Amino acid sequence: LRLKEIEIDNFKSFGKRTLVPFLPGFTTISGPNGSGKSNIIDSILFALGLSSSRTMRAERLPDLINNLSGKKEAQATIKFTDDKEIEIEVTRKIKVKDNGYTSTYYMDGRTCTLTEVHDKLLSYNISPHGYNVVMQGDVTSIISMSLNERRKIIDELA
Amino acid sequence: LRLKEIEIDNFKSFGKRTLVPFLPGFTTISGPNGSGKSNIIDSILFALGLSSSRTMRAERLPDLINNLSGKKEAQATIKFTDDKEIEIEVTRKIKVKDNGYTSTYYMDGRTCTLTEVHDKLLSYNISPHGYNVVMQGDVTSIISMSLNERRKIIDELA
Amino acid sequence: KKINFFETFQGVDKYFQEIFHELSFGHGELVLENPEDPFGGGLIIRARPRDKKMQRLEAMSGGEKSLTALSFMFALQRYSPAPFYAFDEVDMFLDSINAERLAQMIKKQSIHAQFVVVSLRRHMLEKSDQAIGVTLRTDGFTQIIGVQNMQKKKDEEPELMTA
Amino acid sequence: KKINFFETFQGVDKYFQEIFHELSFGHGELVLENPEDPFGGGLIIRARPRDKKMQRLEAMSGGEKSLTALSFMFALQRYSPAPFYAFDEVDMFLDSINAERLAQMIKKQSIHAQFVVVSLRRHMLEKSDQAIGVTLRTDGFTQIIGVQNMQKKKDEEPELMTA
Ligand SMILES: Nc1ncnc2c1ncn2[C@@H]1O[C@H](COP(=O)(O)OP(=O)(O)OP(=O)(O)O)[C@@H](O)[C@H]1O
Ligand SMILES: Nc1ncnc2c1ncn2[C@@H]1O[C@H](COP(=O)(O)OP(=O)(O)OP(=O)(O)O)[C@@H](O)[C@H]1O
Ligand SMILES: [Mg+2]
Ligand SMILES: [Mg+2]
Repeated sequence: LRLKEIEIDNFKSFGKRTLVPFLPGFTTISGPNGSGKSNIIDSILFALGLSSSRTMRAERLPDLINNLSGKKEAQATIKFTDDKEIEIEVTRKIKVKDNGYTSTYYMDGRTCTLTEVHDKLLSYNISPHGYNVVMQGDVTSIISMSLNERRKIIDELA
Repeated sequence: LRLKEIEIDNFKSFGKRTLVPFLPGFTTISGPNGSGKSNIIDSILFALGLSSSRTMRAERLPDLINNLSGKKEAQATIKFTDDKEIEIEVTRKIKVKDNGYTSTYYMDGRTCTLTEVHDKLLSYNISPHGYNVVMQGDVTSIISMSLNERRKIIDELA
Repeated sequence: KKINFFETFQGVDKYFQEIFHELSFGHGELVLENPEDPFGGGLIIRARPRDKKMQRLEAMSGGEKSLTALSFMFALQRYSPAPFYAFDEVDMFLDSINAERLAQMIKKQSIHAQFVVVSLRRHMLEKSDQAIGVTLRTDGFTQIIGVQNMQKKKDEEPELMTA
Repeated sequence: KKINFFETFQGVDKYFQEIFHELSFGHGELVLENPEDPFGGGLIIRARPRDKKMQRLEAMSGGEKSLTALSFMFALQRYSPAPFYAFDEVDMFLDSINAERLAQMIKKQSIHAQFVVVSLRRHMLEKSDQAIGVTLRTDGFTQIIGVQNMQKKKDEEPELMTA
């Protein structure tokens, strides 16, 4: 299984619907400071429910909606493939309403729960406790965390 | 007043007596990871008593003595000049004895107290609370400190 | 619970030693503060970069710390492999020699799993199969400005690769 | 005490706005959480990089955060100037444009005070008056391997300056 494409719409600095295609193997993303590189990584964490809004540098979930476009919703879709017959598509959409906001997950077009998304990912060994997504600054935090916090990383893996 | 030269002897990775000369203006120091660049900055903080052993990445002061040379003492001398008639030399020496260690300051060859060193530096506006020495990682710590800690920086300057 | 922990600890430690040696030609090891009762203590990371004495992570230089922390992270990943990895500027503290070695290692691993690496360094960009360029337009929106297939590029125009 | 604090706060804020504009062509400001009783609250750093909305430090990108934090540090230094400054890899998070602007600024300031900057980046090395090379010998001791007077070098061999 691998990432085939990410579709980002009105999430963070992606005010326009944007497709990010991926080849198999080794892909680099580069560009000036503040141009939106880390926001692409955040869109993976957001769509797959792998982290809280705090880790995506937002106070509350609605802060992830682009603040320039004026639209009240944002979504990100992650498309996986195994280059043979399996295709999986996970989407997350947040909408601001008068009395709050809603956050909905979809798998292959149908609504589903976060647990269903996590179960599906777990079967391919993608888990919120795995270190397969390393955010900007994570290396520094491993260095500065306490010895006990470091041991807890092994506990979670066990 | 400016830095004219630093003499480092058996301090951290400087197992041999080493002279580091400085010109006026803009000087860069570069070299591979782990080669001793930050240790030069640490030698300034050490000799002028601007910080604790913890900020110099050592558990206790004797850990600053080179652990390969077998010698039981370390010293660093900072030579200042104003390129006219003023020359100031501040030295700090630490020695390990059977029952502990001694740390001694010298100014222009005479022993003195840390307060005397700080008073002399203060007259040239070099102070432990000023941000004139920025260690590796200080930029990150300004970003991650709390709003109150950040305000306290202004308190100390006032 | 304890048996599980020890099995995981020993597995991660074995990989940590392998990877630290691959990245820095030195010797690294994970040590439990309290081996009898692991949950009562923490995890110490010790490493001996080539030509140096064994030291704790806390006493190393910025670049040595980040190389050691990266080795620990890769060891966790090797113990529990995932189909894709996303890294955000993990090569920031490294000098050119270490950045080059890290890029080599990722290139080698990218045969078994997909790697998406955000980086500003030449060493990573040159070794990648695909390079995505990102910019911010004046209206404040992020735009993808180019997706180059580096392998094709290398075959056609070798001299374009300088940083 | 309160009067002293306000005088310092306003001085540092004025310099912060100047320096942030010089480094990123945007607008920055320091804001007290509780202006009536400053000691009862913290200090918020807000900045608007060029072409963007005003935002708090916490929501910025890695590079924008470090440029903002650097501007704050320089503002403290400008308010209470010292005869020499020592910086250890402060340009690490910056892309080439920002690293270039920072090196320019330090070069300009180095007429008034002495700057000693540890850096791995080409932008800093090229602009310095003097470059000191450091290495670790196989016996584990640090050695100074070269002290080049860059101004002299520029006059003699201009083409050596490429990174
Ligand atoms: N909800 C939002 N609406 C619009 N823009 C946003 C939103 N949230 C974040 N941003 C913008 O995204 C930018 C940060 O982007 P990002 O962190 O991806 O940059 P980067 O390319 O990783 O930069 P660096 O190289 O400095 O790490 C911020 O400057 C901010 O203006
Ligand atoms: N007491 C000591 N005796 C011998 N060596 C020491 C001592 N204390 C520290 N060191 C060595 O100094 C090295 C760190 O040097 P330093 O932090 O100056 O590196 P650096 O050039 O700044 O590297 P980087 O680019 O990674 O920041 C450590 O690897 C350690 O081995
Ligand atoms: Mg980033
Ligand atoms: Mg260093």
